[in-house]
Amino acid sequence: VAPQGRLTDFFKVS
Amino acid sequence: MLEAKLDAASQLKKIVEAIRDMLGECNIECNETGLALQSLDKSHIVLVSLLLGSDGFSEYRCDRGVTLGLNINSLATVLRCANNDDILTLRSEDRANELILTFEDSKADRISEFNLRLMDIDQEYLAIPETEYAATVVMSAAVLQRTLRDLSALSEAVTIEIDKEGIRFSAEGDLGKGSTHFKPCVDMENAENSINITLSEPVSLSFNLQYFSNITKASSLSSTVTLQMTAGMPAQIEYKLPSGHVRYYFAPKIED
Repeated sequence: VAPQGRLTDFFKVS
Repeated sequence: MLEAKLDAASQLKKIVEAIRDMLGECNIECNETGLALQSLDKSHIVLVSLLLGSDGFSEYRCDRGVTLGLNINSLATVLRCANNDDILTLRSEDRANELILTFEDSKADRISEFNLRLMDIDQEYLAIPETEYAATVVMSAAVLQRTLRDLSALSEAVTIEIDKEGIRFSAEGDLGKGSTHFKPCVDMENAENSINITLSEPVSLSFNLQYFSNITKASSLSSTVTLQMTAGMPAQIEYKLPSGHVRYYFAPKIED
């Protein structure tokens, strides 16, 4: 099963 | 201060039902243009972005910016006390620590008032850049919900492939595999059943079906849904409101 991505891997937290 | 009136409480009830499973506490920012919310679910897999323009309210007034720090489940609990066709008013004074909700049945001369305690919430925000997605699909919200529900019987993940031939949903698990393919089509009689695909390149992404099922609870808000995808990037899923939208950014499974 492919691991789940996290939005924080793609977008910057401000 | 904020004062915002909706002719039917069901409008807000449906919105809150569409986001409550993913969110705990979050800030609703209010200004003269309307209400806005951006919040990550606690596992950082889905971001909810809600915009309710002031035009969507029968009356709206917000002289200066107000932040409403709310527990969404508490809001849902209070909204359950409103009948669907009650007139609903949201009110908050400047720097107040409560949101006042009134539910009014003009025929029965009933007015209920609830005060919801506000919180100071230190919230993370994500900077989402403006993006041109490789594929955009507009389709029936109910059909998407049904397709994902069917496939969730097979697996915890769904793969979505979009190319010029159409959009294909597939899942594979211990009991076997299944897929549903939709070709682009125009339904003149029921426009919401049309499937419109705009594509710059084919895309394939996999998503967790439990989270997807929570997202499609927004199907009661709009007859159509817009799916936007680019390979290796989070998808954007949008349900349009009469004046605004509920939008989800959804992190995919990472392929090798």
